[in-house]
Amino acid sequence: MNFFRLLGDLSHLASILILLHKIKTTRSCRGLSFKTQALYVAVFITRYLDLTYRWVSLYNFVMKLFFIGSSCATLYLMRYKYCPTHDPSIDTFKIEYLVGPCAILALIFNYKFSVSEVLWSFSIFLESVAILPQLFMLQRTGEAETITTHYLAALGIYRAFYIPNWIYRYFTEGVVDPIAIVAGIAQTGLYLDFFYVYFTKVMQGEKFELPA
Amino acid sequence: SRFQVKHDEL
Repeated sequence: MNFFRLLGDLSHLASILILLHKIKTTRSCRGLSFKTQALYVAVFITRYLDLTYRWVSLYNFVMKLFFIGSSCATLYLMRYKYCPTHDPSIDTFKIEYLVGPCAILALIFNYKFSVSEVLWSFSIFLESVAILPQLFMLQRTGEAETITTHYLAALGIYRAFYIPNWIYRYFTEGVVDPIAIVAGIAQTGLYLDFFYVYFTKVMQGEKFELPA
Repeated sequence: SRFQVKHDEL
């Protein structure tokens, strides 16, 4: 564990707490993509299957359980509890276009051609693009509640913090994880437009609005 | 495998 990875994980943790806080306090999941949340459930379940056979640390164990549990809870809240506030007509990104290519990539790029390793690769690739339905929805509506933008910023910053972590680990441990690195850089890249608007507008106290 | 990846990250 190093400082960058800890910051990344805490940012990831914060993003989920902000998301649940938004849903609970506004009693609404308006502005949130159900598809993106469903993809995160798939990401966490396929990646954290190793909970059942690999012990890393208590920290790792608790965080994995939290990410699986909270993503399922979010999906439940969106699907049942606050269902009427979710508008499927603007959440129209075709997730087949994400899941299919990620599955193919995972079959080609993996560290071992085994079920668990291919699923791990799949989860890494899928995570890198899972935000697209949400960003697509944001693009369509052209604006977002401030709390939703804080959620997205924390979620985007999380993977960005992993990049210095990988550089650090390369020099201190000699460990290189090319699949995670390439996907992580791509994932962070997808947020660049969002970050620009977030830091130039929301951080200055303005509302998040995209130019028409 | 070529890479000694630890899978110890989240």
